[in-house]
Amino acid sequence: RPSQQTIGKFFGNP
Amino acid sequence: LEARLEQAAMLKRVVDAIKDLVQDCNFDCNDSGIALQAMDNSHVALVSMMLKSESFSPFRCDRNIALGINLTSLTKVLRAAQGDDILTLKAEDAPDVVNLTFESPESDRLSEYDIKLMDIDQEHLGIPDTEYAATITLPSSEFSRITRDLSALSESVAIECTKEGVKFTCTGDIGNGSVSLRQHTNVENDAKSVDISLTEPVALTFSLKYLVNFCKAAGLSDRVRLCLSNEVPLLVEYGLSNNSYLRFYLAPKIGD
Repeated sequence: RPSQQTIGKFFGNP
Repeated sequence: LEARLEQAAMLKRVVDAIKDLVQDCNFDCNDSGIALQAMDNSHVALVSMMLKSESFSPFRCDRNIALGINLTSLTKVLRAAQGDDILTLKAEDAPDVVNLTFESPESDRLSEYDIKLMDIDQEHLGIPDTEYAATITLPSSEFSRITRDLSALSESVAIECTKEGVKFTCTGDIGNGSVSLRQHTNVENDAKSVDISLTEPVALTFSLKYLVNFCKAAGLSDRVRLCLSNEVPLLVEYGLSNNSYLRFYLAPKIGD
């Protein structure tokens, strides 16, 4: 079962 | 702030498309327009809305303000607006309410509502400008159909784009399914074309529950744009008038 990532992993805080 | 929208329908549809994904949002108003950025509770998806000042007439924003609004409350008030009502948003400096008026064009009917504002300290994410390896533009109804059909079989969909075209594949308990689209130009009606531009092959897996949710925005535009690069979030974009847009970003699933 593929595991869901979160968006924060890709879009850091500026 | 004073922003007048010729047709309330646009704001009604935008809010209707995102109200099940995000609850409390800041509508950030500045002289370029009204922006909104919010993540869903599980931080898997990000909504990014931009209503450019050109979408309003007139549009005035003397100082940047953030209007913290609960979308359920906004939905209740927007229900009182007819699609073809003229909608005006107003707010003062450091406001504690946002004022909405709905004018019906033919009759002299004017309704006015104030919605109490909330303090929402939302972390603002930096969305990097990305040169996507694959961009697919297709009828929004077609994308809605693909996500709806495949979500009946599985909770995940693999999206694979090669020079042959784009393939949506899913496997579930009852079996598996796939939908393949090729570059297709509909000569009668360009809105029905499927355009694919690819700089390198991509293959990613996403949650169908979120994609089905994003498709609530299909009423906003008859075309939708999917942007993919390996190992970055999917971008699903519904273009609105005057370069306004409603964008959804979805983090991929990894590891089979």
